[in-house]
Amino acid sequence: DCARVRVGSREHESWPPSPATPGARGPAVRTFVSHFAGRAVSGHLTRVSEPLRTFSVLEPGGPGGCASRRRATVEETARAAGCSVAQNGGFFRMDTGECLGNVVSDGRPVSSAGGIQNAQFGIRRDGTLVTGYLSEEEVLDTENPFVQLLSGVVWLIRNGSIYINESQAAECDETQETGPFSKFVNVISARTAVGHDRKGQLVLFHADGQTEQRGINLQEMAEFLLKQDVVNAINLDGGGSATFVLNGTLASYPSDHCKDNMWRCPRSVSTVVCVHKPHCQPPDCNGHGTCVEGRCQCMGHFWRGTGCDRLDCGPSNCSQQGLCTETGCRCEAGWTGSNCSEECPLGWHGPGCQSPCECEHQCPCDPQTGNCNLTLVPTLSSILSQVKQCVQPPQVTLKTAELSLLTGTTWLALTLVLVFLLLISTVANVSLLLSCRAERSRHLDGSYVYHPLQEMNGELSAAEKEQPGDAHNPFKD
Amino acid sequence: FGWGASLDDDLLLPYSRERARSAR
Repeated sequence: DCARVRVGSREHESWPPSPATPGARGPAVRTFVSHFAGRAVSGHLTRVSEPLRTFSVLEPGGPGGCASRRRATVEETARAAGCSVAQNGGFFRMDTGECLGNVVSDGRPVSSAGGIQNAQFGIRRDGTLVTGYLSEEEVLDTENPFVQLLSGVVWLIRNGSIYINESQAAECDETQETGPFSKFVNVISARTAVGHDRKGQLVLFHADGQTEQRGINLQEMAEFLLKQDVVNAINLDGGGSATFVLNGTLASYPSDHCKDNMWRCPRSVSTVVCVHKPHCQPPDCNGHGTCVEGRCQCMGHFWRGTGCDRLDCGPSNCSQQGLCTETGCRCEAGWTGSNCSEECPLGWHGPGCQSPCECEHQCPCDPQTGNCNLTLVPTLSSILSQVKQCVQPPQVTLKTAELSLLTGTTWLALTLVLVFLLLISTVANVSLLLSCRAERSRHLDGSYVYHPLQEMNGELSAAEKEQPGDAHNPFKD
Repeated sequence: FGWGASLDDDLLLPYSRERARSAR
């Protein structure tokens, strides 16, 4: 019954997520009996920390409820989903059960109202709390999509101020005071609302009543919420739909009559707002972990992050020579090791050095390409020495081998000849030495005769010729 | 809880049912 806006941005408030409070407790449920214009009204106010992980919009009777236009009591839906606190949610067509407005449940877009300009309340993936009017484009945003979203009628409080009059202008084109919309705003009845406070805690409000007989109007509800430090809030379905369920059991006084009108019966409604134990974000931990008490316990050693959505192979990040995968570093060709910091061992190449070289004579190959014509890589000398013997083409190697074989025999023969010659010369030298010695010894020991050097020194006298040598006259020698 | 079905008799509707006008 309102304008539809497909594109562009509409009036709404976005409240950034509050830092997670470690050890945050469960929901705080307060019960009240307050007086509004002399009428005693009972109800509940629930505050919820970390709403991104502890608050959900649920389809009636579980996923698919809106598509099948199902209706179910809040108890049925809350029990199935394990809600600790639950209330009725958005509006619905009583005759068909159609869910009205926008619905996103646990990250699943359920229905879009084509940009209808009624009051919206939602939580985006990053935890931002959004209250107010949205175009269809904003509802279907994919950059920071809604993970929870539902529609109400009348934006009660905007940024800490009552916003009911502005809402009437935005959400309905009736001008006369007596129309149904104006009555809807001003009549007393059972009421419910959803919003958030300055700490970023989600706030659920419920008040018992019966249309035109008990309960409160929207102005009184807004003033009560302002006093409770609520900053933004929208009005949800009321009257016979207003239901409060605690741990799966009805904890309020619904106004609809049962078949036996002695009793009151909770209405089968459409969507439900549910407070539960912390869910993981996303609930399935991106398929890389298990959700335990609201925390993702990631599988393996390398998945990290609150949603197990980030691979982390350590600060070296595979030495920029590999890709981090869920089993660790997958090294690029030529590298190996847990951090891809080691070169391939000789004789191996390729990604992670998984492939053996296929060069002749077990020569090493290029660690990246496996190519046998090695390009000299400035690496260890041992690789260089290996490369030397493997760098000529094989036919040359063969010659070298023959050559080396030839050289070997020659060398051997040469050596033997030299040794033999050495021996002979040694024997000769020794025998010469010995003979000399023998010769000399004959000269040197025992008597001896000397031949005067007459020819050198001229003629000798007769006397001198006959004289034997004697030691004390050395000058004769 | 044998709560039984409610009669849906406490209706609090923002828009009248008979006027299913098309959205502006």
